[in-house]
Amino acid sequence: MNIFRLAGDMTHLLSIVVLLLKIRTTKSCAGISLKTQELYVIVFITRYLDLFTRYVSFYNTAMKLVFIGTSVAIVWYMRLHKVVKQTYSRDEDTFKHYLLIPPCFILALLIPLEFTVTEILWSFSIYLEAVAILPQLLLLQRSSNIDNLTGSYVFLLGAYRALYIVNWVYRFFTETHKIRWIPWISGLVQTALYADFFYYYIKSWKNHEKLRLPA
Amino acid sequence: EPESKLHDEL
Repeated sequence: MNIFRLAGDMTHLLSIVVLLLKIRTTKSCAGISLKTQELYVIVFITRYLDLFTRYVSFYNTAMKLVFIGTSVAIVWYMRLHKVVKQTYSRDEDTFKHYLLIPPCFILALLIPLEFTVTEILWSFSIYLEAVAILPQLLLLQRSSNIDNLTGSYVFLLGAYRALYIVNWVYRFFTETHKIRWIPWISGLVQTALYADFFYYYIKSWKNHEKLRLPA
Repeated sequence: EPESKLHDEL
């Protein structure tokens, strides 16, 4: 474990805490894409299939349980909680997220890490995570005003994978000396998708103005 | 150690 990966995991955890904080304190999920949250449930379940078969460390197991548990809890809040579900921006959250699943699955069949079920699903999960934020970014462009917690959530979510890229560079030079095409390229694509959001987020933060994404 | 066993990351 290196500091970049720990920072990445903590940033990822913090993004989920911020989102849960927003939903629980404001009893609202306005501006949050349910489709992105549903994709994350698929990402975590297909990535952590080895949760009960392979023990890496207490930290690893605990974090996997937290990520699966919180992502399911968020979907539950947005779909079933009697108050929160009324605040879901159903009309704006229109990205056809199910269209993202077949290409990622086909890509995982064509370029898996290994031809085993768990590794094909792991590769699928890596590819899917790279594009899972698209419905959320589209929804942000349609939101007239993005509240601070939602903006912070998306920023932290983008920042976590950027920190993972630093972790991969660090591990390449200090540990593995092996190129890991699948996570690296997916991670670069994933972080690149946040590029314009990062630009407008940092600009709004510097100018102390409301965050707005151009439509 | 094949790469896949390297899934020590989240």
